[in-house]
Amino acid sequence: YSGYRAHDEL
Amino acid sequence: MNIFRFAGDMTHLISILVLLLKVYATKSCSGISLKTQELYGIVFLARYLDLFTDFISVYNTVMKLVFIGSSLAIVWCMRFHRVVKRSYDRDVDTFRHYFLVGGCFLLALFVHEKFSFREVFWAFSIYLEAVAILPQLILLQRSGNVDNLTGQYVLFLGAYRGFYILNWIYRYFTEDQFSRWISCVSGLVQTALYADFFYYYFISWKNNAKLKLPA
Repeated sequence: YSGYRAHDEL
Repeated sequence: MNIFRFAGDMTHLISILVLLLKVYATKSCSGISLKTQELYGIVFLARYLDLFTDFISVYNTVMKLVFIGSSLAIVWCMRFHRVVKRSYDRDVDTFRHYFLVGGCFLLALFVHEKFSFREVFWAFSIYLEAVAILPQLILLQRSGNVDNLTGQYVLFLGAYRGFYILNWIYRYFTEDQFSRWISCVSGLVQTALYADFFYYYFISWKNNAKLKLPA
């Protein structure tokens, strides 16, 4: 799990 | 960011501008589902909780603020604007959208990437966005005739979802470790919901006729 930066889309 | 993601964001932005233009220019919200707009407001508020904690880019931050602001503005207009609220199709827009909110939240409690406040709300927002268009599509189907701006609004929203799928395909082939099955499965469901609408939009465009949805 690579952390919250995985949510880089809008 | 690839060209598909950017095209997706731009069509999303255009759909919102079309909606604002319709409400502003015609002072009418006929054909627009308040239920869907409220769901989008909840979607953006739940997903962009990270505005205060994580910074990805100026672009992302500005777009997030625009999405939150515009969805809340539309809801405000439809509920409270002296003139606009008169044209709201209250009797046709009867979808019980709170069931969608409850169902999606339950799903997010069980299916998420990590059991944390932010991740559960993020998953919830993804699930809710996938089904948020349903009250709008049902409203259009019930009223049959669709005015041009409302038709274009839904068309651009559908295009946004289509571009996001192309974006994921692109990322899958160009990035290591690209896996986000929650977004992808929900995104496919969401895009599939537009298939019917796209079909009738295409037919009416080909025949150069006004868009009509079968009852």
